Amino acid sequence: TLSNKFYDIKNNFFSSGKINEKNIQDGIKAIEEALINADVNFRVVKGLVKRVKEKALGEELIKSVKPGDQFVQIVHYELVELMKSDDEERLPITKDLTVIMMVGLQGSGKTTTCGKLARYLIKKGHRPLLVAADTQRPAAIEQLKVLGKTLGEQISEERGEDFEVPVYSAPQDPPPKICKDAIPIAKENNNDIVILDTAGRLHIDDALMDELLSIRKKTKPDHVFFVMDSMTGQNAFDSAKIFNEQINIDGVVLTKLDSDAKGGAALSIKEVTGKPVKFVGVGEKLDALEEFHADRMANRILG
Amino acid sequence: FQIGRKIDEAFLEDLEERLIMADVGLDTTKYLIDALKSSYKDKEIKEKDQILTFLKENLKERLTQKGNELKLNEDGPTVILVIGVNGSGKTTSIAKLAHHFVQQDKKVLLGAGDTFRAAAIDQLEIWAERIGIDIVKHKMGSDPAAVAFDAVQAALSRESDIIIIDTAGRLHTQKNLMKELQKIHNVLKKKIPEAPHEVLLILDATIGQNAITQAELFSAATPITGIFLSKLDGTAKGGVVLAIQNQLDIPVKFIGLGEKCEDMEAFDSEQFVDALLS
Ligand SMILES: Nc1nc2c(ncn2[C@@H]2O[C@H](COP(=O)(O)OP(=O)(O)OP(=O)(O)O)[C@@H](O)[C@H]2O)c(=O)[nH]1
Ligand SMILES: Nc1nc2c(ncn2[C@@H]2O[C@H](COP(=O)(O)OP(=O)(O)OP(=O)(O)O)[C@@H](O)[C@H]2O)c(=O)[nH]1
Ligand SMILES: [Mg+2]
Ligand SMILES: [Mg+2]
Repeated sequence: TLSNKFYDIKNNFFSSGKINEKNIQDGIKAIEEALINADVNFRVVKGLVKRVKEKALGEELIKSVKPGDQFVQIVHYELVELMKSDDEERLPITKDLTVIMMVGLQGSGKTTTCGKLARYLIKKGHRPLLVAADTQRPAAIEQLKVLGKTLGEQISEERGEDFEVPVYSAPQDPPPKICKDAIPIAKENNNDIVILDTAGRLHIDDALMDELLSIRKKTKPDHVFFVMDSMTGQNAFDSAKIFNEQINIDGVVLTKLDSDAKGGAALSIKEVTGKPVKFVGVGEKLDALEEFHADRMANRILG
Repeated sequence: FQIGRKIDEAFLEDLEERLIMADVGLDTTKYLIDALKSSYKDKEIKEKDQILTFLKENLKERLTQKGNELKLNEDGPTVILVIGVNGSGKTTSIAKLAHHFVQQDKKVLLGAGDTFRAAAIDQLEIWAERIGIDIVKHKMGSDPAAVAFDAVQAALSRESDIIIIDTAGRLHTQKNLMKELQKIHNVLKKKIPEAPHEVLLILDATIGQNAITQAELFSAATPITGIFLSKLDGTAKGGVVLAIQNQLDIPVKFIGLGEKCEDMEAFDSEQFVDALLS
């Protein structure tokens, strides 16, 4: 495990109490291996360890009493620095009508996250409208409708009064039109948030990436979330890069973190897009959404 | 690749990078590179273009060790159980398998064993309708083992050739859900002693090293007979299947190449290896 690696790093590489190029190189190699095993992209690892090495060779490490501890601290610090975002508020809602757009690869957890985000926002006093803009996947619309109904029942139970989570769908219309039409409907219905559920797609599918751009143009979303499976391997780098280049994402939701996947994809995504992870999915239920914390993620990646 | 020159450190580093980027993983990559280096020392390969051939042959051999085809039941319905983590492509892959068998004039029946997720039964029902086959389903929230039981019962009485059972997505770390899988497996076995004849683990090609743990823990719950590697039409290479073959001896039987029911192919180790190293 990685914590074993760190134990090794502290005790073997730096046990002599002397710092030199050799034991820093050994420590670096151990970190590289740990990060690759944690699914951090190869290119990102190279850049990261370069920064760690520069720091480790600097004054800081030489002077410290426990060099092994200091080395591990430097790595941890670099990871947190990379992933943290300075936003206190993960999802600032400042307007009368806020549009949130969910995008990502097939099966990453978008539809479920739409439901979770709706619940999160309802708890903060908002009234979201869910928009079923996936007209491709069999029963995708039905899936969102069931989630809306389930959420409405949960909230009604919790509040002791009827609360509805409406779902707008128009299966015969193309997705950009569905999304665009949802906005006046939200206003009419006194909803202050519109959450657009889009179909999963490949970043290399030009037609479908154009469709996303069209939705973006027509709805001018305040938040575009890239939803990514936390078990994703090296591919996280390319898919996040291209989604960001083509439609400019604002933030990331990393899903299925209730698994034992290390989640190195989180590092790769931040490095290549510069956009922060805002939320993490930690289960299948509608309350299984947490705010992202960089230090917790760093601990998880480092084992 | 610059072919035709002597092997050198830079070339090996480039190869290493490619393998890692293909999700082959650190340990398996090291193992392969070491095998190359010792073959080079033993003078089996002298030129760079020989390296790639040697590596491809080596990989192809590993991936074709066990039978890559489905084993069909000779007298009675073949029971196929489909399992995997959430969103890996189980339901869609079942549609592809069903379509594949219908093309071969086989009588196919589906069992809607995901009684948990929103609209899961609806989703499989739509596929059954599109392909023109029957489906056995209960209400949402019912016991999946009961659905499995009824589905096999129906397959026997309708004399279906193939019965494919869908299950809810689950994490390999959810012990109670792994137990549920065992229960489904045992129920199938009770109904037909040889069943399930095939247990296919659906692995998303975009998943990294966690796929190995998935294969380990899922096979601890129900012995897996093959992998269906989905979403290979993306840019991910699915290199983890090498480690899975090495460590668990589980072969890849099918690959998914899209979202339509025609988008499936039988696993071809040569094509896979070529794509892996391209
Ligand atoms: N364990 C776990 N499962 C999750 C999480 N988020 C989503 N899921 C499950 O992952 C599967 C896929 O979720 P969906 O919401 O259908 O994914 P999607 O991105 O909308 O899929 P497509 O629309 O087909 O691209 C479902 O079984 C969900 O219940 C999570 O945080 N943890
Ligand atoms: N591009 C591509 N998409 C695929 C492939 N296989 C499945 N998908 C898509 O992946 C998404 C998830 O597929 P599902 O069949 O619902 O996955 P699942 O494992 O049954 O999901 P749960 O039941 O929620 O765990 C859907 O959008 C499918 O269309 C494939 O081979 N290629
Ligand atoms: Mg969806
Ligand atoms: Mg399914």
